[in-house]
Amino acid sequence: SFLRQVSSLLRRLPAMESEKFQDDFLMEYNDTLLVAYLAM
Amino acid sequence: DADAIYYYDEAVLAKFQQEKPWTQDPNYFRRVKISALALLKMVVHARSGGTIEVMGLMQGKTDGDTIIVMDAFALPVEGTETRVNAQADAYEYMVEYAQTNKQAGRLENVVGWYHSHPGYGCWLSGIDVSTQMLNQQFQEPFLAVVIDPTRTVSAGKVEIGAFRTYPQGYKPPDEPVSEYQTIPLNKIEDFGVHCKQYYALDITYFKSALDSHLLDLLWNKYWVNTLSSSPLLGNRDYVAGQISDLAEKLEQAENQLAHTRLGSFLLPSQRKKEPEESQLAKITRDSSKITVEQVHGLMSQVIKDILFNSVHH
Amino acid sequence: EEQVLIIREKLAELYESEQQWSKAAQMLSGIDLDSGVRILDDMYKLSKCVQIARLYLEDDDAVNAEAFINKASFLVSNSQQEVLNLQYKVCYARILDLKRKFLEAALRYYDISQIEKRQIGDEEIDEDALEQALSAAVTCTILAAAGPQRSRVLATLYKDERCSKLKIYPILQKVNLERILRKPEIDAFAEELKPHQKALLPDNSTVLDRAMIEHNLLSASKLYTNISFEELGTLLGIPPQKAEKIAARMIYEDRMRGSIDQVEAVIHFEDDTEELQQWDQQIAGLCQALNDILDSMTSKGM
Repeated sequence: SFLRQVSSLLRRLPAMESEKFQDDFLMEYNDTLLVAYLAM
Repeated sequence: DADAIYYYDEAVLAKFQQEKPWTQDPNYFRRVKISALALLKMVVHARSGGTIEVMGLMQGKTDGDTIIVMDAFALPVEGTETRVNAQADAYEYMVEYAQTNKQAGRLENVVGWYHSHPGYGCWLSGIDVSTQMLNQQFQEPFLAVVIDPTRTVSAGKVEIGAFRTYPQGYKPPDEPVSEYQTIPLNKIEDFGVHCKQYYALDITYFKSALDSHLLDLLWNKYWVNTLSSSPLLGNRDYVAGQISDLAEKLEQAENQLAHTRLGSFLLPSQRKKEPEESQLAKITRDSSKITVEQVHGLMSQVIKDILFNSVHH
Repeated sequence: EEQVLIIREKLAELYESEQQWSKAAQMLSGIDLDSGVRILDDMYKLSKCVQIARLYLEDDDAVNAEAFINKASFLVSNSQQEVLNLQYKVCYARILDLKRKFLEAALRYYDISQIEKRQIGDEEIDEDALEQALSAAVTCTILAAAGPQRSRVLATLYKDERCSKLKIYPILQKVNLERILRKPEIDAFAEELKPHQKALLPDNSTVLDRAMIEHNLLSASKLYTNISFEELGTLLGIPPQKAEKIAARMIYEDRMRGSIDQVEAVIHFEDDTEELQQWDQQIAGLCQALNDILDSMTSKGM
């Protein structure tokens, strides 16, 4: 049963894999870099 | 003996109440000890208020120059900074709560009040100073605690301050040294006018054996919270507010700099160098604080992305 | 009128002893409580109205009972008699229940279940009665139409530790955690229902069917990003067309977020949680699962 639990755990990776997620993630990444740049 | 602090010695405290040592020395109380339970309850309550200020009371006792906060409870009051005496809404509630407590065998009295300053730091505003002065006239010993739930999230530690006011008209001998903190431009005046009417107390925390056990259990799950939360998400509005505040302060400093440059042709010796530098120095410090917090948030997002999104079958 | 009143009360008593509740109620409702001839004090009027309503309710006659409870509601506000007030509350809750205003009935049942006193007047309030009121509150909440209000009441009941001892708790837990309910569980729950809660609706399904289908549909919307109506129908145990109709109504009533592609016969569920927040939720679930595996391995001494 452990092996089954472990394999189901691995099947849940990657945690998120949608177009929209990538967009949101990069958007936030750029925003934060911009904030850092502005603050500098 | 770790739990000895939880024992309430009625006789000793009654004697202390009679002696009233605090009347001899405006700075008599210097330390505050807050229980883990009271801290958690105050922070959770402050966060539940979102951007609205909430308030509550603290129960506890004193031990020499230390005020000990054992527990805290919320009052059905919101918007403490928008009304002169918000507490008035809760008088009936407070009386009933205090009586019920006595019936339930809780001996600790109310030793102070707490309220939240969402996003603008831990200090006493004009309204807070007058409320605290009133409390120190009729309900001694009484403490004022301020919590900033918004900064607690972004800084990753509880932003909290404990204060007591000086008697009306009293001039403190020396400038009360307080840890540097960013005061938003729209609050600076309120802060400046009253910051000499009160002083900050040192805060330490304590927990019982049971608290330690429960917190250890929680700690086992704490790593899940760390990995599945992102300070960037929760605090966007606050960060945006901070940057716009910085921009305003920069503009103000720039204007003053322009004035001074103009003025300096007339009286070069009068050129007041310190204020702009300290003003600019403060702005620089604030902006680097924002940058560090943003970069920390970004680092955790990148690490999470590598950990959880880069694995492909 | 005095003599008529006495005769009517006597006859009503006899009907009651023969358990002919509606006849007893009709006998009492013939008493003219508003006549100008005799001044009847409010408490007497209130007690009569509540008594008549209770008798009608013994026969599940909500319509007649409601007429008298409405009369009583003008008198109960300044009544100090706790027994009468409690009886009024119970009648009112049961009338709402019979009229299928399940959410309001649930809130009143829950309020009754929280009575602290165990002795009101000469009436003993026993734990069973309170437990029955609590159980009735849970049943009514589950039967209520799915949506934010019902979710709030479910959460309140779920947090009330008295509920964990109720026979109905497993259903409450699944409904509150928005998990899909299987047929056997629904049938077991149906056993506990009162006749009026099993009554047929105009479209020939029962209140329970509707509540369960809507609940499972909401649960499915939390599980899937999209699903064909074929599959959805199988999951809910109903024809695909019916699944589409119910889903369309719930989206229209803003009780579920989504869009329907009728050409492909697929429903796309929307989750207004931000992607990045969903990501954090997924990560929390992953870490929790990892932690559980490690805990159980440790407990097995591995």
